[in-house]
Amino acid sequence: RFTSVLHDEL
Amino acid sequence: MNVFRLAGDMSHLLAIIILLLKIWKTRSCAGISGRSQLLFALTYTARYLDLVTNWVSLYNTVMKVFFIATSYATIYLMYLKFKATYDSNHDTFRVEFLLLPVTILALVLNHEFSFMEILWTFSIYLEAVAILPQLFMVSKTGEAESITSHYLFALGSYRLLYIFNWIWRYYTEEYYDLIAIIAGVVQTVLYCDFFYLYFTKVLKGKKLQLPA
Repeated sequence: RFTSVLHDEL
Repeated sequence: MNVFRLAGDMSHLLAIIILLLKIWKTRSCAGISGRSQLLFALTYTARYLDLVTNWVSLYNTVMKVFFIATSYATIYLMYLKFKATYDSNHDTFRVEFLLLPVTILALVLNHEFSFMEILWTFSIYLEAVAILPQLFMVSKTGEAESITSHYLFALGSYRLLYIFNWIWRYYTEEYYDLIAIIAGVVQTVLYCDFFYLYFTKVLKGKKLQLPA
């Protein structure tokens, strides 16, 4: 598993 | 997406374009810190590895590819094509003093102890301080060309605009990311002194020159 956090910004 | 976020991204885009045009048109990277540019390339590489694992939107993907590609293009221009014009004896900031604490901080203060998330956190902390070698170079030489000042102003404005975006998102979506917010505030604060000089000198047609 890499990550469960989602980043939608740059 | 809101107007602050879009304005922030456009400001970031503009900064990169100004820098590349300056180097290309003058055939020189004098006054630009290669060390800051290396840190930015490291920042975008660490953050945008999620290009392959996480799809947000076409906009996000295009911007990420642009930021990664232009950061390496800048390094190519500075360290290979126009190497003779690179002011390396004024670019002496010790980047290990940034990399070491930032790495430790990313390992300790993160949302989740996973590979991609630690890379993301590392990139957020690193971006906050990546401009320090450049600001150090300006203070060491005591001056900056106008075009370099415009570059720094656009680059500094980008995270300031993101702060307004985070305030907006907090009230409209109840969304907030403390790591990004705190690092973004630190990043913006580092530019304050420069912003002051930009408004009081550069915009009045004078060269950015520090008092001796």
